Amino acid sequence: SPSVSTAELDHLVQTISKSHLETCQYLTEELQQTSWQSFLQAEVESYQSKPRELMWQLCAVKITEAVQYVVEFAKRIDGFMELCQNDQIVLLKAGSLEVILVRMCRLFDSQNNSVYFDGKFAGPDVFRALGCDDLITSVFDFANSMCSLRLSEDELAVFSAFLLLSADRSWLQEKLKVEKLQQKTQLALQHVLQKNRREDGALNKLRSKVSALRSLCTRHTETLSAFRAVHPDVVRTHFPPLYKELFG
Amino acid sequence: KHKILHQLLQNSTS
Repeated sequence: SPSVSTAELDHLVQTISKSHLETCQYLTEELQQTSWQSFLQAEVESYQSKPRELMWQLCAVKITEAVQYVVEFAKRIDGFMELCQNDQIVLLKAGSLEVILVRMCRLFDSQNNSVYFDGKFAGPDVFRALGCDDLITSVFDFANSMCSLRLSEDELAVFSAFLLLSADRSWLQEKLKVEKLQQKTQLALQHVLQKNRREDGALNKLRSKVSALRSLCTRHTETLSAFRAVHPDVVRTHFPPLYKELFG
Repeated sequence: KHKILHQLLQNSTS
């Protein structure tokens, strides 16, 4: 792997963390202001009584908003914009939802098993109208497990960059270039974990999250195509175009 | 293909 000095790793962690905070969509201070308010029972019931396609559209819009912040984050990662456009797109198509799922733990209240959504904190029951309760449960379980790691913002930042720069994505044209970037990012991840005096298994724990993320993203794609088989017109005319570009 | 993603990548980092 590339030999990288500690000073360079410090600098890499700092720039990635700065990019993360500039593009994180929700600053934790903002969330504190909402005083972690959860939806009232009446509000929960109104989500539950929405037609399935409307709730799907709402969630597709929210995911698409989050994706745009992840694209901005990627553009700020050292070396990403030097990759060929094909690979930039391959990495974003495969990795943006993974980063969103990781970022979700910043917006997650594990005491109440709820996530910041559409203005307040929502439990899994808010999403019942989607008709994919098992996937929603797995997403909440993942958020809970990420929260229990209590990652700091700079650890989340570097782990997000590490996920985006996955050299094992199919269709990459310059695999070696991506591999080099990912190796450097992994060194930065080890560096920030050591600097924050994390116990030895921390990096392995994070790496074990990768397979869970891959599975969640695959299930999202499968659930979307099952939905589209039933409502092709809704997806074609009412889903954000960027969402369809990424997951269509 | 990926018209919007291309566009977002071209825009100066907002």
